[in-house]
Amino acid sequence: LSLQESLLLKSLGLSAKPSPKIPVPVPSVLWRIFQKRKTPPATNRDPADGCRVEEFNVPGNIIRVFADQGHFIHSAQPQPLLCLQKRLYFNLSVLEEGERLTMAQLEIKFSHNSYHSPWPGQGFELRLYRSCQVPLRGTPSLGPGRKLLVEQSFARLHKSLLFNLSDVAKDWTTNSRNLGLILEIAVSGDGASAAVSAGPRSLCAGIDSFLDTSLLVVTLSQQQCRASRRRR
Amino acid sequence: SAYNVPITPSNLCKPRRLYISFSDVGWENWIIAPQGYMANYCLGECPFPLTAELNSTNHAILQTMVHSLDPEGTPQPCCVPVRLSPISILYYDNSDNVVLRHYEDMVVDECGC
Repeated sequence: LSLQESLLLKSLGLSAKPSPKIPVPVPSVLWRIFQKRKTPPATNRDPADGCRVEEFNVPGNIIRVFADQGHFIHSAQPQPLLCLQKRLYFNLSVLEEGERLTMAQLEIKFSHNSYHSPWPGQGFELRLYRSCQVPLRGTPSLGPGRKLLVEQSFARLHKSLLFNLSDVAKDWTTNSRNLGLILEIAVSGDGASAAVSAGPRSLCAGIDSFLDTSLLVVTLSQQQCRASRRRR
Repeated sequence: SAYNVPITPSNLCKPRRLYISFSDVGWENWIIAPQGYMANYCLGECPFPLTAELNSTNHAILQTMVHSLDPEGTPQPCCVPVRLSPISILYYDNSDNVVLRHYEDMVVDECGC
């Protein structure tokens, strides 16, 4: 039976029967898309629709949300105004052979309540780097082995920030090793003078509500979508 | 004489109800939703004459003709799915990521000969 089962799972595009260890809550975006697809499709539906993710307007029939497996970085030298430094790592090796990545979107979530903030309009600077060299065990070295991908300001009012990482993720799955990302959040330049009087730790208090990061990835399974093209 | 065997409408080729429960096949610990779905299946005969309701292919018409000449050597056409629809499945993979995957051809909507 197990051989029969594994052959059936293979037909469904799975190399083995999954056995989740610590199941996480279903991300709301996936639940929304799933609920929307439960409504019966129109009879004149184009068979190619199944190979397209309408919500993101990209080709694909598989959407995954990867949890971040990176760790916080505790720098030996204190860096003024730097509130948070973290490695981000998403294990894309679970993509099956024959899957083509068509979209990757990073989400950084906060759980803060802006109405109870001591610094309601306070701004932050976010920088996202691509890691280009493997860090040595036990060293927080962030030397030249990183490339700046994103630099932007944001206010505490944002509950979540989204970044398009499609090019980087495509590169990870085709050309180069996935060495992860480095996220830095610092008090913005405007807050620097306030930091002098209030102290940087106090201004960073607003970023304590940093919740988590995840990577939404859309892929197209050539095996599953080739069949519907042939029929058409 | 084969033509005289009465075929009641309930024996004709058509979709029959089949609910697939993922817990029945032991997949409930990794499939999040749906817990099961109405997949249906095709069953029934494709007798002479093949009416329009039986969604017969031209091949089925000719196979019926040959079957009437040689019932032992050539079987009647089969009752098979002719229109299927997709479903999406939410599941956990081996790394505890949540995956939403679209699968074509999962629900039998119409059968034919």
